[in-house]
Amino acid sequence: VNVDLQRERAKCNFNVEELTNFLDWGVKYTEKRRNLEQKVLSIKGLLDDTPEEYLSHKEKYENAIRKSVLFYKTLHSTEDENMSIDEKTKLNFRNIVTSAIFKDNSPFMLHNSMFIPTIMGQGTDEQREYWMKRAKNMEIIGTYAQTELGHGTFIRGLETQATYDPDTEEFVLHSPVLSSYKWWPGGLAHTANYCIVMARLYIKGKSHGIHPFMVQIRDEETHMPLPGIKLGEIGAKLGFNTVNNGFLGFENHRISRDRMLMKNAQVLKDGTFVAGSNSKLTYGTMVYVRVLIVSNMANMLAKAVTIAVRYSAIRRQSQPKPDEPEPQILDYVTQQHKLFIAIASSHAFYMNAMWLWEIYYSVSLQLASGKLDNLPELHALACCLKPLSTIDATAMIEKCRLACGGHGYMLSANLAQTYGLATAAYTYEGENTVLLLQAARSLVKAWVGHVKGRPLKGTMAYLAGESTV
Amino acid sequence: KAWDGSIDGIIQSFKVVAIRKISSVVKILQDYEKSGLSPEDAWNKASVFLTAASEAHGRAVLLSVYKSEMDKRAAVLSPPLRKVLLQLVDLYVTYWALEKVGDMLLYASITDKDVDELQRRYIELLAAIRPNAVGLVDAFDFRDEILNSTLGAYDGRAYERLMEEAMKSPLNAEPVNQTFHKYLKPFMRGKL
Repeated sequence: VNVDLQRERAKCNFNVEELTNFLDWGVKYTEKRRNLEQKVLSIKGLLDDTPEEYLSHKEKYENAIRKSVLFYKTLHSTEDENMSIDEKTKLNFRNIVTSAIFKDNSPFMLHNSMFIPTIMGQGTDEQREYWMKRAKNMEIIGTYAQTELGHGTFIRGLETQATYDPDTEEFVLHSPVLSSYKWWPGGLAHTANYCIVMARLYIKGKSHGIHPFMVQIRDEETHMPLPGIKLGEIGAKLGFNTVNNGFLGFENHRISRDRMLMKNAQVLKDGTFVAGSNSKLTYGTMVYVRVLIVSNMANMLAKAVTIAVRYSAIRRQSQPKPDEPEPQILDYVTQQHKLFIAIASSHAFYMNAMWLWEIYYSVSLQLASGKLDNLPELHALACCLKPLSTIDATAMIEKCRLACGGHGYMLSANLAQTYGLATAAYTYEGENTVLLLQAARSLVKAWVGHVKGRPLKGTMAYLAGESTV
Repeated sequence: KAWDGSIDGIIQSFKVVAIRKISSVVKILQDYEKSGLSPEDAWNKASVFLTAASEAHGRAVLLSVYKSEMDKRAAVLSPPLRKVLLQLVDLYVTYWALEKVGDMLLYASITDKDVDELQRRYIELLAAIRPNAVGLVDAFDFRDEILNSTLGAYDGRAYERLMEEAMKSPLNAEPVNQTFHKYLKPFMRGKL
């Protein structure tokens, strides 16, 4: 070990393991996480001998698929079925073992992060039982298609049509214009054979809003796209190049009635539309993912600052005092200014993500019993914390790269790729400016209500302090 | 109210900033509507201030949750660890107060002397955290395979790893690349 790093570790005045346990939500989760990492990383063939950067775009994808299959076989064999959702989430908060295998993420990413949670959140009991079994066993690989070429975060602007035909009891999926093509979903291009598609439901010429549909897009045997389905990859991007992001268009493609995920709204055989108790429930998946984004940002920032601080401890530069050796660059206050705030920010995101998860978990239990009171506040909170955590993480990861000078510019430093992954989060699951405007709507409503004498709740309660300011 | 430079006092000031920005943007919206704009046009015209109000609210939430959760969760930790974690909270709050000093001057009661004091405190905090910097990042507990970085490995052999990775470049597989004979040599012999 480098002597400077040894010296640094010797002068640390707290118990490092104690802090690790604290960040992991307890000793139990540190142990579970380390066991999982050990199991996964001891599998031969999962780590690359040739750096990914020297492969072609196509080779990168093929290599990522090879590793994804190996990786998921390992994960499947180690999964503890008895763990609750709460325990699984706590374990996964700091479990980023996938980043050892995929510098630019996995083509199966959306299968776990969006496809399965949407089935869980939007499917009826019967649908959940059928699709979850298939999805968990990897009998099918799925993704989640919401964004279109013409519309992203503005869900009501989506143009993909799902027209119900009561004669055949089928939905006809159609992309009427180029701007209605689904665009961006990970794994959609050549990996997934099923896809949850958000489309506008029409019954007898009347629109009933946006709903989720389970759509088979490729033959389960040949993997060829099904008739009426146009599929492909969207091309090279700033990052995420092994995620296999794709486009999808429909030409009057028919699916059976039971393929609409009907937990929150239903279409009966005769075409009667039964609205859900609250249309906002459809957006549950997005709120869940935004909660996880805050912990993801904590992890990415922690990774970047670990690299930059260790490098700053071993790197020596300049000679401010004659006859003295070059100082460690970590002793320069400008360097500390770049880096220590990144450590603190990562902690701040962890604490906020833990807190937000506990709120989400309790609100989701309330939702299950039909209580919706706290959903708007949770939505507004997620709309604020997702943008701020991604804005700060992106800027600070870039600072970490700059703190490593020219060496930080090397792809082998892994700071550029980490930046690429973080800055993607600025846009996905709700572009940040749009989310801030959504949060503003809640804030303005709360403020106007407060002025009229209505009480303020939860994290907005402090707004009532105006009279005492 | 006089400026309160404690951590809780600064967080309270961030809340005041959020309150002022929200109340101010509501007034802007109302004024636009009174001037004849439709609610939608008024919203669009005020949108820069609306996002700023949201950001201020989000910043107040981030800061206060970080502080309160740390107070709650760190209570059971050993004193040396608790001390360094609270130094980080202090650093975070101070950093953002200085980043948003314009808002503080506009909406809270900070003075130039208070700003000087915050700056001094910030530099002192950097010095206090310095001895534990490597320990703090070690505690994130990322294995080398996960960091996947020439510069960040646990053993600190950054230069050796940079060289090892450089040798993996396909261009280093042969001493002379075929483009020399194909393009460079004829080009250079052409005597420009």
